Amino acid sequence: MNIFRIIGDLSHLLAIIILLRKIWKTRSCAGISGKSQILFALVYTTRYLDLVTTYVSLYNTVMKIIFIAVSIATCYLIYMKFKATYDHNHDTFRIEFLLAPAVILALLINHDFTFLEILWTFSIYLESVAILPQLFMVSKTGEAESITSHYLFALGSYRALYILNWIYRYHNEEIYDLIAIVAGIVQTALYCDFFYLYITKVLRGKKLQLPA
Amino acid sequence: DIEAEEHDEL
Repeated sequence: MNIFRIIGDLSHLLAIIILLRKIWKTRSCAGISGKSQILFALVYTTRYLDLVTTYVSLYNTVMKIIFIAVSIATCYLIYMKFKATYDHNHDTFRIEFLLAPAVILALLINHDFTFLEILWTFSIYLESVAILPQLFMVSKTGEAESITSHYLFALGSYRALYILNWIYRYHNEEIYDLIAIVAGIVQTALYCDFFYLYITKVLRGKKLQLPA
Repeated sequence: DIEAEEHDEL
């Protein structure tokens, strides 16, 4: 495991902890897209089904269990416990437009036409676009709380760091996975606009506000 | 170069 991957994983973990903590502390999920969180829960459950078939390392097993558990817990908080605070009027992205292409693409472009492999591929494709309902919500309301911005920054950084991890592995271990690499680049690219706003506004103490 | 056979990442 190289430094880029470990920092990437920690950044990913930090993102979901920031989100969970924000919802729990403020007793509110205002500004958070429940749809993105449902997509992420679907991403982790479909990708980490190999928990029962393949053992990689204790680290991998523990992280996978955490990601599945926390993503489901987040959905529970948004749709059950703090349902009254959920801003569904602004969370109007049609997720079938992401789900259907991810399913079709997974069936067409994969490493192996087996059940688990198709699910893994589906999860990679879906993850690359799962943040779109959240970004759509931010653009619709024109702003995001600072804590939501920190969450998005940590979540976006994770895949960007994975790109460095893949470059490192290609050079040092001569291993690559084209599906993960291409999807990871798409995923990171979707955050570029946000990264720019985060660095130029949020890090300077301003609220993330989109120009009218 | 080898295309990865196992998914050892998260």
